Amino acid sequence: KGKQATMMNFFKKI
Amino acid sequence: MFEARLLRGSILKKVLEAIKDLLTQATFDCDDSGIQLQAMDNSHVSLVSLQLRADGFDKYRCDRNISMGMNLNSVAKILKCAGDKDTVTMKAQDNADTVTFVFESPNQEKVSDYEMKLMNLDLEHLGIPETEYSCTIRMPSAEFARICRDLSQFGDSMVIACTKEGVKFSATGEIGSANIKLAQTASVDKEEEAVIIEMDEPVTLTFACQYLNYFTKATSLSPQVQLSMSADVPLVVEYRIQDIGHIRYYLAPKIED
Repeated sequence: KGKQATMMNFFKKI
Repeated sequence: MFEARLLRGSILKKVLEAIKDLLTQATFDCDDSGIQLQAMDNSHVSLVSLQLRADGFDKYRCDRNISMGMNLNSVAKILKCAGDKDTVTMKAQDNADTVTFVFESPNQEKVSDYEMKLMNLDLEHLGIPETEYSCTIRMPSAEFARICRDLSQFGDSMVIACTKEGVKFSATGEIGSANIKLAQTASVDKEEEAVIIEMDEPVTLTFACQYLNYFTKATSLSPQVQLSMSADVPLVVEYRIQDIGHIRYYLAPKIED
């Protein structure tokens, strides 16, 4: 149920 | 050189137990403010952010910033050799390729040292913006661990719904469905046992149970846990480590198709 998002969908690499 | 000495050595033991199953390797970034670690699990679905402040150590020296890449299973094995009451010291020469852990028994009669090779890890670092969350829930950490363990038997996803009435944890699967509702504690006499909810607006998000069960390995570090949620951003599960820092787990939600 629902697609698992990842950290890259929310946080930018620095 | 770098040297960090902690009389409460059990804290480091617990920190490694709290991250070694989720992360295989990580970099300990040390500067004069303390030790930071940020790493994602292999699937990049979750992220661990650890902070141990210099002023929480009994002795802390960091002449030059140093980043030490470590295999966390190896570190966990070494720290398992420390007694719960031992003083633990971590030290490394500048631009060294090894780190040494020294364990001293309370009566100083037994001193052990373990030297471990460091790894060259070029793990990407993510910028985590300061966020105002719509909901924050403070609750007993053992309670949260129990809920994650119980509900993960019913399904591989858990829905966390926070409203002004309280917070509801749900899971459904083959054997059926389960709901656990926690109301805000009315009379907060013992803060550590209270469920305290601050809600600007209601939030409902779905998460994979397996990661939550990895996070709850940090339960022994703090009697309380704080969950922070906003629509469509990662959940934050924070365990404060008394007088020295915190361990924060971020978990990406499952987004409706």
